[in-house]
Amino acid sequence: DYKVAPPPLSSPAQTSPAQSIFFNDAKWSSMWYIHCNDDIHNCQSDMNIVGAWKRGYTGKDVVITILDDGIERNHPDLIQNYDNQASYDVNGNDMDPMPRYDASNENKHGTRCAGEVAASANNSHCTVGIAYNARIGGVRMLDGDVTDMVEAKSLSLQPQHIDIYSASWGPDDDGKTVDGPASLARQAFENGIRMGRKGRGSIFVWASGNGGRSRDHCSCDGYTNSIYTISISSTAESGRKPWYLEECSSTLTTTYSSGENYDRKIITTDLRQRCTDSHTGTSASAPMAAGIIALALEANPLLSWRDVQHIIVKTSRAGHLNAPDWKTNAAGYNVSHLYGFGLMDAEAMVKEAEQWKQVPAQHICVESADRQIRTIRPEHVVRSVYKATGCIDNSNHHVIYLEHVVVRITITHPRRGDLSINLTSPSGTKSQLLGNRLFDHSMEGFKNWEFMTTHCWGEKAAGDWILEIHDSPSQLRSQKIPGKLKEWSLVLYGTSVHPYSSLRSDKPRSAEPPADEEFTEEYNGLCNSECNENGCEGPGPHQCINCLHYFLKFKNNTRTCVSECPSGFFRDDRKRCKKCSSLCETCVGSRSDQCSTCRPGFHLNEGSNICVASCVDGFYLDHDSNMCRRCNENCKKCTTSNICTECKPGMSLQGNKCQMTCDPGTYYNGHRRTCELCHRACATCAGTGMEACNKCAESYFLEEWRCVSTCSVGYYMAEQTSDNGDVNKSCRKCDHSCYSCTGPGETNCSTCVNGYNLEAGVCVVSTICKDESWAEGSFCVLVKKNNLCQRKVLQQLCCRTCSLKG
Amino acid sequence: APCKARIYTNHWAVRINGGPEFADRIADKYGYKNMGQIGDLKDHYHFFHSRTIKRSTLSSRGGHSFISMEPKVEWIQQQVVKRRTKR
Repeated sequence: DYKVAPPPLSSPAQTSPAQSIFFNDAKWSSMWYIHCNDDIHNCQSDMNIVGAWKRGYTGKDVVITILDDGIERNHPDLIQNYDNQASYDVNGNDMDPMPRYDASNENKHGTRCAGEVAASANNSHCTVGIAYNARIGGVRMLDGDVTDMVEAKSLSLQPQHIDIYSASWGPDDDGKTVDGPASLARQAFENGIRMGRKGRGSIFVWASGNGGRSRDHCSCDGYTNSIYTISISSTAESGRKPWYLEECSSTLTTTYSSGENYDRKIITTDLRQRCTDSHTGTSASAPMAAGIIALALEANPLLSWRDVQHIIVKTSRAGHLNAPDWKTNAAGYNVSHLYGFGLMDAEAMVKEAEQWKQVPAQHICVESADRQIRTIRPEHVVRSVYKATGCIDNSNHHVIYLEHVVVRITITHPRRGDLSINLTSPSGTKSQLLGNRLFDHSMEGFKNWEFMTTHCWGEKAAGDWILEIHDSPSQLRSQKIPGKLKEWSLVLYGTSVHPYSSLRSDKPRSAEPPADEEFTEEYNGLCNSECNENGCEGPGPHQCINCLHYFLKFKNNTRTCVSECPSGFFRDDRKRCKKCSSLCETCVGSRSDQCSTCRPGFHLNEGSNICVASCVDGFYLDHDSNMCRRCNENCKKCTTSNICTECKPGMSLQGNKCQMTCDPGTYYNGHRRTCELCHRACATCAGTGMEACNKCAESYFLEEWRCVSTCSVGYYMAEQTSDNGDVNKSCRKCDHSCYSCTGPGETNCSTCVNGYNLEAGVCVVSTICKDESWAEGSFCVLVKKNNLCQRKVLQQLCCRTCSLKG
Repeated sequence: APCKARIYTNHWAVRINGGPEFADRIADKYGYKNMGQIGDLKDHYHFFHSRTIKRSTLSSRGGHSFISMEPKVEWIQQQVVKRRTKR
């Protein structure tokens, strides 16, 4: 790092992007929310203010005024940029907005806010404002009775000279107040956006509610709830929600501010020409946002009040801001109730502003009111659906692409704080219009109160809008009288042409106020078959207003309608095609364990549903289904479902199966899953009974497939000497001619069957042959050869041949 | 607890068709002082009445109330103090 001289007032910054900026202001190095991008400060998300400065934008020629309790115009850090024409004292009815001094310094608020915006840079004093070359004024209007007229005077001060009005105040954030601008202040807003800044519209920046601890909800503040104000939320350095923060659907964006006691706070000018590092709350965020908007206005002075809001929506980022309800709306914007569209990005805003084309004229569609009275019973939900057309019948009011959505509601109820209200857009985006407020015991209900949501920005207006009202009775509610939804209606703000569409005709920039023209270009040809009944802007599937089946979104934020999601994508419950994990060919979700089929070369793992290059142990590849399926139990490796090749420890492979290894003398009983004793005749066995012996016990001998203690009749004891010298005894079958025997062959018979006589160990036929039979000859030779002489009939038929020895 | 009753002041916002000179005449007629246009709001004027109660929980009634009967007075609103909190 090295010191760089600050840019002179009349020329942009001289520094190159690689050089870091250094100012000699006393607290410069402590401004943690500015120094996010250096290596020293561990900052997770940057508002990129230095980035905007390096592009040459410092707020030059932009005028901001702080509506508050005054401004110390002679503060050393404010005097250079102070603008008398942007200042007034409404409380004292004179031109000098100097604050009233007292022992408590209670009127320091305006001076603190002003320093954040436009404290001079590199003057050795205190801090550096976000727009350190902007003109800064102040209106003293809070140090006295604040009436509708006081507010209106302040909000309509010098609208052709002042670009931005910053307000860090509002109705009580006590969690039970419902209040907003009265008729004069509302008129000042409307006049301001219509005629201020030579027709481009005044910019009103408002600090969101500070009543987090009182469980307040900023939808009950009519100032932040207005479409004309940019409602600013706060986040702590850590990205955590500050204790004071309220949440609601009207918040647009966020800047850094204070958090817990141990979190760093905002550094700015203080009363009595001092400097403070203790500026806190959403009060610190609104001026910061005003300063950032000033940089964008320097980049493009022709931006309208709606252009500024569009740029904020487009460039704000979720970053590391911690919220439980971040969601992506149907237009692709991330939004939450705590932070709106996220953290402001000054550099991104000035870049957008440089090449910005003005958005089309605003259309306002007031849909018909639903006046059906519905009872709101305790612990029940009232649900009402309204089919909006977006005023399709009226080309001057037709809204296709949404900006703000306002819901006017009239409800009677015995305890207002027990109510919560949600609105769901046709695209499925749910906005919480009102949350429960524990301390709001009012019986006044809501009388045509306007709730506003920014969460549907960019979505389509036409379709079913769902209003839900929950009654959650608190313990403090004595009467369980039901409330009533008397009436509700939608007011849709937006355009009939896509705000960023290239179909719009380009108009050259002019210093004159733009005429109130409409850039309406309608396509009347045939729509693609994938478009639904809402029509299209052209013939292609990417020009449908809504898709018939599903839509596929691309990285450049365009989308196209498809009949089915392509390979590698799955369809979610909002008819979007979303990408599968990289190895999946088809899937049911985006995680790697949600594959249904796999890309070529990969196999789906049974059970875990992940795609693998090869099957792991315990699984075999089923070629038919291209899946890794589980081997049988106990099997470590297998080739099919029932052919195991390797067993798990403690198991032994027996054939194709794995069974528990048992001690000698026992066998594995598969039914009881235990080792059991073999038959006493078996030394080892494969099951019960002497028939299951693998090896005979001592004093038992193998006869055929069983072990016996003595050889059966028809068997003789045979001895066989093995190669290692062991003598193995077993029972072998006698010759067929013997009934019993003592050895092998026909000469060791010991007894003969009936009809045979034992002669010298040989059994011969004992029958006296009569006359020679007709069968004698070759037939009887065959009978004798096949040992059929034992059969009585054949013995008689072949008497002579059977009697012969041999 | 802060007072929840409405607190009326001795300031009025008036919408008069006819320009600043006509507004001055109307103000004089009923005892008001025309403090000038309200900001940039065309035809809207700030009227102050020194002889009514500076702060009251009741809206002011008297001879000055007949200003609303003037044909060119399109709209009139007695100003009420609002609770506004610095954040």
